[in-house]
Amino acid sequence: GHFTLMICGESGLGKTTFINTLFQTTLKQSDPQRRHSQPIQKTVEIDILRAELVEKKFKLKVNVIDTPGFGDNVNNSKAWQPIVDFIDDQHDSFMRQEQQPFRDVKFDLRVHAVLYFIKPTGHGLKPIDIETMKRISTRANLIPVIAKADTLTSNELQIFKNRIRQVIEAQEIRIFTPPLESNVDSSDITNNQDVAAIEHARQLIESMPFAIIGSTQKFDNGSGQLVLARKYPWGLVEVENDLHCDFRKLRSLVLRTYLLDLILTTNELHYETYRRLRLEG
Amino acid sequence: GHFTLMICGESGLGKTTFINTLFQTTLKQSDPQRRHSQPIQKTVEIDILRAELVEKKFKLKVNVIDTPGFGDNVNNSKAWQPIVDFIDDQHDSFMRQEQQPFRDVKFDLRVHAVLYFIKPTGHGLKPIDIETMKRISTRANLIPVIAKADTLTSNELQIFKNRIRQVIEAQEIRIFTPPLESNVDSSDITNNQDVAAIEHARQLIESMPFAIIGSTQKFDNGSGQLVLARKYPWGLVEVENDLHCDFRKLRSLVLRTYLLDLILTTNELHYETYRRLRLEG
Ligand SMILES: Nc1nc2c(ncn2[C@@H]2O[C@H](COP(=O)(O)OP(=O)(O)O)[C@@H](O)[C@H]2O)c(=O)[nH]1
Ligand SMILES: Nc1nc2c(ncn2[C@@H]2O[C@H](COP(=O)(O)OP(=O)(O)O)[C@@H](O)[C@H]2O)c(=O)[nH]1
Repeated sequence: GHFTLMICGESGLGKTTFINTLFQTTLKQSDPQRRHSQPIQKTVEIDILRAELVEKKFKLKVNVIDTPGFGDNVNNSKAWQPIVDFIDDQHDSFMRQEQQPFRDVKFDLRVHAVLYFIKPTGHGLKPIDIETMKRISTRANLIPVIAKADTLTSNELQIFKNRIRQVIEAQEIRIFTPPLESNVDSSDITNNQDVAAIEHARQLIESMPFAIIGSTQKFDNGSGQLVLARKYPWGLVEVENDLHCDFRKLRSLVLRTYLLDLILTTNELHYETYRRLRLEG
Repeated sequence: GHFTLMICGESGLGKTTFINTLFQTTLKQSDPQRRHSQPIQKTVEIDILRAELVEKKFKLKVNVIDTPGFGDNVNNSKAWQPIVDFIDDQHDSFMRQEQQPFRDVKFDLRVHAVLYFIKPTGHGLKPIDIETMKRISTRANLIPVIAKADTLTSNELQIFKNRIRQVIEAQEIRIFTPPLESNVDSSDITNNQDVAAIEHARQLIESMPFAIIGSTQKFDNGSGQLVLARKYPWGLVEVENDLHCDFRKLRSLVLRTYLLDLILTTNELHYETYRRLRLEG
């Protein structure tokens, strides 16, 4: 199968590192020279990268859409436009291919999930975050994450998560949430696997927005194990440690447990919404 | 005496915390509610706070100028205008008072130093940083600092400092640097105190831009001492530990060693430049 993931956020929030951490390969270089020696009014670019995740014989083709330049200018009005256009264009392109006599869809880059990277200010969302997330949320599965979460103490992180949730709710921004209803007959609620799945979904929802830390470097974690981590003079921050961040929760949500949900809601809900709006003129 | 310090940078960079750390008193509250529930196009405000630093019988009146709202909008063109206007207005006000028949200066808020807080992206300076620092640098003593430096590993910090220095040089932005010439007859160069002062100045210059971490909370540093620090699940970041950040270097530069230089260069160099430009029309 294939899966298209878009990563959106200002430069310097660790998006490139996150992509590489997620795919454990150097998919692209952290590239400050190219991006930051450009003149003031540069446009937002769309970068498309492809990788293949091979896990337990299941081969997943992943397209990663990066958005360099987003939010980096002095004037960021409409910084969201290229992102919104890209998402719409993929639905549009699929629609046209579907309308062909032989319905031969050669090319499907419809975005199954958008990870929106939030600056770890500790305060709340900035206007550009709200404006951009609103527009993404009506078009694709939006998953806001807190970037560089090692900037926040446990206490600050909890306060920050609560504040972000309040603003998201107040602004009526729709976020992708793991479906809580089971796919099985609800009279079968004593089914242990089902109860476990619902409990897992609740725990994920409670941790959102996920606090993200990324690293492609490995260090000894003190017990002789080499782990992905960031090494500071005052300690080791471990990417795959649930006490340090929600990386594993995000990875399992996006690439395992709800991968199918993300694809289905995109191809059914979001695509159909787009199609209907287009055909109604 | 009195000293006026301006703190400039986007919200969420720890400016309020830094001000409080510097003055070890709760000069102002970290105040997300007021600042971040405002509509998108809010203007940059100028907040003036006063404190008295009493150290070793030397009483220093300090005015702190904060700049809430700077850089927080979607469109930040001219976000620097209120800052630049404030600095110019103080020179202007002093000029008018000086021109009075009795030259009775009742009110002097000329800005002796501007600390510009740089986001710890790890990449480089953003356009708004360059545009703002350029305009500040021609009017006041500019001291750029790296905010929330605990976001960066030692390696990333060194790379970041070098990149910032390169951009500052390329953009010809004038930064306040500790004067390397001694105030004493240079034939007296074997004077140990002088050599030590020059060496101290060199070390400060080498650490610039200073990496800043702030905290008003105290924790046990493991040796039974209570120190100002940030407590993470993976370790304790100490504000007054030179291996963790340059807070002590900045504090000594601004409030001790070069306090007089900052005041004199403002009242002589910057003020005279402003006065001449104004009188020349
Ligand atoms: N504190 C912190 N720094 C990170 C993290 N991930 C990446 N970085 C660093 O942040 C800088 C920018 O990272 P990069 O991935 O290029 O960010 P991008 O511009 O959003 O793609 C680099 O110095 C990274 O090493 C993280 O989780 N926490
Ligand atoms: N990582 C880190 N966080 C900090 C530091 N100083 C303050 N903070 C936190 O950053 C958030 C915003 O701080 P604040 O002082 O209000 O920032 P301001 O908006 O620039 O005035 C709060 O949660 C602070 O506790 C620091 O040096 N490092």
